Amino acid sequence: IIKVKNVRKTYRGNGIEVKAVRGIDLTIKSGEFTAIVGPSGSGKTTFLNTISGLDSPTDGDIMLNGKDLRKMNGKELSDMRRDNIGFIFQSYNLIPVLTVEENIEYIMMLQGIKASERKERVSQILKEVELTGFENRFPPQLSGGQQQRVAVARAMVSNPTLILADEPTANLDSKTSNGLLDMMKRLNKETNMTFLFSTHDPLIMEKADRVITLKDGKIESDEVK
Amino acid sequence: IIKVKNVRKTYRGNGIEVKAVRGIDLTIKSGEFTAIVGPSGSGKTTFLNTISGLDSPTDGDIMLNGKDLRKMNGKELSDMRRDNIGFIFQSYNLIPVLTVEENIEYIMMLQGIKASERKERVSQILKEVELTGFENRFPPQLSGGQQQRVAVARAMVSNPTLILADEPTANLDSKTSNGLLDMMKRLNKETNMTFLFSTHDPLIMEKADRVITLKDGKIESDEVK
Ligand SMILES: Nc1ncnc2c1ncn2[C@@H]1O[C@H](COP(=O)(O)OP(=O)(O)OP(=O)(O)O)[C@@H](O)[C@H]1O
Ligand SMILES: Nc1ncnc2c1ncn2[C@@H]1O[C@H](COP(=O)(O)OP(=O)(O)OP(=O)(O)O)[C@@H](O)[C@H]1O
Ligand SMILES: [Mg+2]
Ligand SMILES: [Mg+2]
Repeated sequence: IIKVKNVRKTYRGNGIEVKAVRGIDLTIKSGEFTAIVGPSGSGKTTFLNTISGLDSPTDGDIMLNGKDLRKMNGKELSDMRRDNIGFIFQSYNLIPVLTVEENIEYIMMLQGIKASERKERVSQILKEVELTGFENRFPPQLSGGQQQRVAVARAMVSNPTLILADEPTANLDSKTSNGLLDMMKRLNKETNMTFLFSTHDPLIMEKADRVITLKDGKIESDEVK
Repeated sequence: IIKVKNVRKTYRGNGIEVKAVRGIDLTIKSGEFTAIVGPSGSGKTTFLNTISGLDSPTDGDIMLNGKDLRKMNGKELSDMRRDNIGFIFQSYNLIPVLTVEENIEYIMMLQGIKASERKERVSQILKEVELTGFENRFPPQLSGGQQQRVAVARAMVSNPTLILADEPTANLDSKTSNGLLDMMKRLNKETNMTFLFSTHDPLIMEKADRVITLKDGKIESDEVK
């Protein structure tokens, strides 16, 4: 599902040059439940952003579901993301002026799914993340962990084939993390939805089937359990 | 140093009423290294915000360093915070258009500390959080964990008597978390700086001398080790 070859990303600006990703070769197959780990600053978020096309690599090839991302224009990348990928960003990126329900259903509206089905799926996913009854609250009214759970719900509700999750449990207590990860693992086994986590959470490393360790923008180890 | 009695906070708006804090009595002494823990939504951030005067309680008394917060106006609260409290917010709240150095030295400028001393202290604190050389970068150029470490540096550099830290390690790997917490604990023992953490991190719970557990806006247990 994901195939990258010699991907590199260098940030340039203000007279400095940061080699965030320095040559990564990687293949992720459909249905994997994989964690990318590594020290702060080792390139995890940058790498995830190149896989989704949110950021363009300085060099290298990226194939997602058989499509070469470097040949796609902005609109094609955007459509591809909308229909294939669910995102959980490291900062939750919820829209503060939309309600919880509107934040979650947004992607389904873009996909043309009708209102009654959207309402049903929002209600179902809120149950999964234990926020039943929160439909009409706004992000500024939520605790850190509650916002994070809304972000998780939003990523999953459109049934994408790939979930890219950057620190999905950073602000959650272990009971909530456990519940959330077990739900994701269950979906992974039932629907073959691919999960790629970027994380420091030992709980995710423990539950993942494969753990890839980054160090200074390169792969240091790649362990299948 | 902190004495609260029957503190309550109810959020009202949009036809809903959320009783975030439902009656907390608590005394924190100078020099404590204490963690407030509890499930997501249990009131930890709300409680911290009432202690610092960033939010006003719906009811109850709050004494900070002998001063009654409810008798202070906006300017007095602001001056009190500037001179006494260092904040680490759950979302890092760095100013994106200021450099790392400017973000950290901001409070010292308000306190009238001269430029050469500010430069020296910024350099020293950046060493402590392992970000030497990052003076002229901007927050959007930093990884999640790097932004968090700048927020920690900013909270500590003005030598406050009290540090309120909301999830200071949420985006950090365990090696960085360990280093950071050991530094804080060392400062705590050397200078009697009081630390009050709100967290889900088992590492902080382990290193704290006292662990207060919240549940549904009230104290469920209070354990001194
Ligand atoms: N500005 C607000 N308006 C309305 N309700 C709020 C607001 N801020 C927080 N709340 C509610 O108050 C309750 C406590 O929130 P708080 O942020 O204190 O929790 P917390 O213990 O810090 O949780 P977490 O571990 O997830 O950060 C939650 O139910 C939350 O939805
Ligand atoms: N927009 C940017 N401009 C310049 N440099 C950047 C930018 N974004 C990230 N970097 C740098 O690239 C490197 C890798 O950052 P990245 O965010 O990928 O790390 P990470 O592994 O996700 O870290 P963390 O665990 O702290 O989130 C860091 O040194 C960071 O400072
Ligand atoms: Mg990151
Ligand atoms: Mg909180």
